[in-house]
Amino acid sequence: GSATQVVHSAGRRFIVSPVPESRLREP
Amino acid sequence: AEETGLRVELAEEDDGSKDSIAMRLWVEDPKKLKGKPKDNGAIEFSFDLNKENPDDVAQEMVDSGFFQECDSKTVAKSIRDRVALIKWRRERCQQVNV
Repeated sequence: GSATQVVHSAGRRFIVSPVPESRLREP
Repeated sequence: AEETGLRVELAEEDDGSKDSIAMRLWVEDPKKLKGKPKDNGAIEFSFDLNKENPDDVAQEMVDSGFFQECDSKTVAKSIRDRVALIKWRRERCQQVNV
């Protein structure tokens, strides 16, 4: 999957990527 | 993590010595949040265990549009709980080594 990056004005970088399916909770 | 609907995990191995560590946060149960989170996925960020405050990171996530203001305390709590666990583990490892 592709990751996107968001940089907050305070300087912190957030990298957003899809949650691996194995990490999602069972319904 | 169960009660907040959010999950926070380490995004890298904790070697026990780094102050700043990468963590990953994602929504596990959107129904437990007051506002609607941005449909995004896992948010990875670095956090300084000694200098930073989970409340500040939560606010930055709100500012960045990942969560609504009403959920900032919940986000902060999730991060704080994980940070407490990391610190507890580190202390325990040090005791074992001694």
